[in-house]
Amino acid sequence: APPRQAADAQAREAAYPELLGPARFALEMYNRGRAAGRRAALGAVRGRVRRAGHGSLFSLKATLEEPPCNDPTVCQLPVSKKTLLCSFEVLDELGKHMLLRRDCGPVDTKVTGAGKPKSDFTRGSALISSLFQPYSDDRNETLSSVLPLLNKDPLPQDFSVKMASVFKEFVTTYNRTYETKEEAEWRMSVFSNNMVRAQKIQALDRGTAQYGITKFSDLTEEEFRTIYLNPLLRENRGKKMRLAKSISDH
Amino acid sequence: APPPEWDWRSKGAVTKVKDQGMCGSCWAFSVTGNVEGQWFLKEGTLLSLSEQELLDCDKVDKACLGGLPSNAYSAIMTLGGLETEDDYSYQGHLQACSFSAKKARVYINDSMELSQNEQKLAAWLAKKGPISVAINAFGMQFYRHGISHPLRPLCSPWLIDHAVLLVGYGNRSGIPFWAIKNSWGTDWGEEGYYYLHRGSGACGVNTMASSAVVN
Repeated sequence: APPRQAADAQAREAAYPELLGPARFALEMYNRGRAAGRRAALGAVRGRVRRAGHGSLFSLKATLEEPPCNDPTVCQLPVSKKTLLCSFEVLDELGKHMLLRRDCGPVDTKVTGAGKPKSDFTRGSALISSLFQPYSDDRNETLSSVLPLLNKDPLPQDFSVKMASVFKEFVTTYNRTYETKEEAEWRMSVFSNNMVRAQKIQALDRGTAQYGITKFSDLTEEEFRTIYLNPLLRENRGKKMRLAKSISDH
Repeated sequence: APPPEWDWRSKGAVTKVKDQGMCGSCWAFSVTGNVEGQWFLKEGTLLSLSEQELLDCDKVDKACLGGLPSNAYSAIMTLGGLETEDDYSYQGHLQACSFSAKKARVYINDSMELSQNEQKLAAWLAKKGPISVAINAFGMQFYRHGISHPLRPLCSPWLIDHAVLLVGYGNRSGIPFWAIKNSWGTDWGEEGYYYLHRGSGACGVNTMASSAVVN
């Protein structure tokens, strides 16, 4: 059978009790750094599991219930309770868990008006969510050709060892220090997830750019945006400036 | 029509790549880079100018929480000019304003918005100097080298969240690019530079182009 079907044949529906450990680990990673009242709760979960090296690779689909937020110091605008649909990939090897992928998006309960013209932005965001929709088991060709590390079947014997050595090289190269073992484990999960994100971005770029490990590879997307970017730029243009004459007008 | 390629770095109009550190102050670096170029073209002297002065003394913008180039140009005019990097060095966090008009080495007279037509932007750049622009930073967290050309919906011009400096343009293997000076240090990208596809409005590069005016 072609590799993909063989892979799926090895993947099997996992019983609920079997899923709880990986699901709780994924939730713990999702809630990391959040205050008690701000943590999401696990809703429904289902998934598949397949052999991976010395352990098992769980592909989970779960709903998370995000609590409402009315505290302006936490969320700029009041946010009502919302449900997210998440896809997680958790490697459980020798009793250690590693979060390899996390894709979450709001559960879109609205039905957009038929034939309603989509603005460039709406269409774009729809395309974004379809491109980055929660990871399903029947991997599409693009990703399976792009994510070698996660798509070899079985996973390379020592997948997490490989990832650990790449991460170690990153720590040395960029002179990272983490205060605790837990922090280092968390950062390695983030790093591993970012490797997958970078490969997706690579697959979808139409130029000659190369994406991969950079000095920002141990930051979550939220951390990177919050620390280094400037969302004010999208909110307004500030003081109106006069328009320059074109060179040809001179 | 503009020259087929141009690069202000080879003409001495661009200071070294700087590092904003863990602070959302890209707007200040984009503006000082532009003013450094305008001053060079007018006075023939390349001075590295102070971003910290803008963080501390531009009360309209929000220092590490972000800002807008148009406000920064106004602040420079209101303050009476910019001090050099040496005189008012970068700390990467907000401090009390300690600007001294006596120490200001550079002034500007006005600022202006530039065309959204990339052909006209290239012509303007080749004639008038590096341009302050704002882009969607999609993928830049993991950018290593080469010409970036994300799918438009992934790098929407509606989601601008980073300010940088156009210093040149050209073609690599027939692919047109903008040479962009970033402010994340030389250990990111191509020695601190980012190369973005030119001519397709990639990542909103043409939507917020601006420059100071030095008479």
